[in-house]
Amino acid sequence: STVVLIFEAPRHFSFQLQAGQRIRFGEALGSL
Amino acid sequence: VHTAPARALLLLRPLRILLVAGGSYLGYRQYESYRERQLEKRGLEVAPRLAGHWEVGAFLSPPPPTPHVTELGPAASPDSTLTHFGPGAKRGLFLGSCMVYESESAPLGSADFQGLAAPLCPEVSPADGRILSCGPVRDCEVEQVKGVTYSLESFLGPRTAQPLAPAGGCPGGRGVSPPGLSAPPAAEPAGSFRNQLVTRDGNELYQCVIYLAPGDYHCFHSPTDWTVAHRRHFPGSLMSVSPGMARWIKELFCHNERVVLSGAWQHGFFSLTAVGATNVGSIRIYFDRDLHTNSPRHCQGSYNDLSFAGGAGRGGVTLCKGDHLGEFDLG
Repeated sequence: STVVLIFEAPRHFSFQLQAGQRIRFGEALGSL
Repeated sequence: VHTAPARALLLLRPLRILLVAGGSYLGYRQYESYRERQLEKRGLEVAPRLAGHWEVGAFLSPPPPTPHVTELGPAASPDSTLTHFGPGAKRGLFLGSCMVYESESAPLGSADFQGLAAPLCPEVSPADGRILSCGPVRDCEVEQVKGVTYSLESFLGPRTAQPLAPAGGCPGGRGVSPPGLSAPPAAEPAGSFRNQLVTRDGNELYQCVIYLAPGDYHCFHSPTDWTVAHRRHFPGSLMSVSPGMARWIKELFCHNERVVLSGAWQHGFFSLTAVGATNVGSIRIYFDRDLHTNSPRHCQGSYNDLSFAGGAGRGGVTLCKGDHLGEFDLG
C-alpha cells in the first residue's frame, strides 16, 4: 500500500527526508 | 516443431529448454545491472527500464481466482487475536519489528487495528513506511520514484469546484483558513492542472510518497490540521506498489484502487491519497461510511465522488494532526 500526499505550501517549505529513508508515524515530514 | 516427425518431438526436453532459457535470462539481467553500475560509477545517468504495454497488461490481469478472492474482504480477515496464535505470537512480533508498547490499548485482545501512542512532531508523517519520493511538483508529471513519473491529473482526476474549508477547530492548532485568489506562477502555462491546485502567490505544490511494506502498520493518520471537503474513489487493479514495481511500471499509482481525500489546510490545497495494493485493496476511511472499495460492482476507469462540504462554501470534515484517518484491510 502507499500513502501519497500532494499539498500546497510556501516556497520555503523543506522536507526533512530523503528517498529510501524509513519513517514512522509521528515523525516529522518537513518544516516551514 | 511443425515440420518435425512425431518421434523427434518426443526427444525434446522441455525442462532443459526451460533451464537454458531461464539461465540465459538471468545472465542477461545480471549483465544489465552490472553495466548500469559501471555507467553510474562513471557519472552517467541510466534511463530506467520501463515495462512495455504487454507487461503492464499482464500485471493488470491477474489469474482468474485472485481478484475474486480479494473481493471477499471479510472472508480474508477472520477475527483472530494474538491469543489465538499462542506463544509464537511474541516471536512473530519480534521478527516483524512490531513495537507493542506503542499501542494505546495493550494487551492486544482484539483483531481490530490498535491506536498508536507515538509522540507527535509538529509536522507529522501519516504512516509508518519508506519514502519513495518527496519534493516539489515541477509540472504535471510527478515522480513516483527517480526517473519514473505519473500524471497528476490521472492520479487525482479532473478538478471539481470544491467549497473551501472554514477555519479549523483543532485544539492547539493554527486553524485552516480559505486560500486567497489564484495566480499561476509565470513559468507555468496558465491553464495547467498544477496551477488549478496552487491557490496562492508564492506557494509551490509538493508531494510525498510513503510506501507501506508488508508487515508495516497499515493504518494512516492525518499529517496536519486540515479539512476534508471531498472524497474520490477510483476502482482499479491491485498491483504491488513495491519500490521495484514503481521503478518499472510508469503510472503505477494511477492503475491501482485508491481513495483521494482533498481539501484545504492553513496554506491552501491539501490531499491525502490511500493507494491499495495486492491483498490490501480494501481501503477504509473512518468518517466515510458510504465508501466501499474493492467491490466487483464498481467499473474500472470510472470514479465515485462524495462531497463533505455543505452549502455556502462551509463544512467538511475537520481533522487534527495525528487523528486516526483510515486503514488498509485484507481483501
